[in-house]
Amino acid sequence: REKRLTLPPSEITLL
Amino acid sequence: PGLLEPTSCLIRVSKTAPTLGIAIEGGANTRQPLPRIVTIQRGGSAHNCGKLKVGHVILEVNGTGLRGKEHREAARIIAEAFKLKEKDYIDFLVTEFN
Repeated sequence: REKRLTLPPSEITLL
Repeated sequence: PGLLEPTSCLIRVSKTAPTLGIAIEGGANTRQPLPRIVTIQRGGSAHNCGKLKVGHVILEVNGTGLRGKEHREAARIIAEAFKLKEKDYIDFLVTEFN
């Protein structure tokens, strides 16, 4: 849970 | 393996427009570990299909699982499925839950 919160946000890609 | 997801749903998107017309976020090693649809563009194939929704999490593309794939790899898999001339559709296995 802790680890999950420290993960970075993702970029967004338009397809 | 995605077939075992209790809340998953297979959606076939026909290539009815020059673009697929979805925006995705997420991928392995991000806060959103599987790609999630954040936008559906009007006039794109996904919009024309009418079944894909913002918030759907994509588990598989034409049977290829996206778990463990980083964002760019997942985006590439989807883009190549759309470019593939041998198929006039893409099958998405999606779930509404993370």
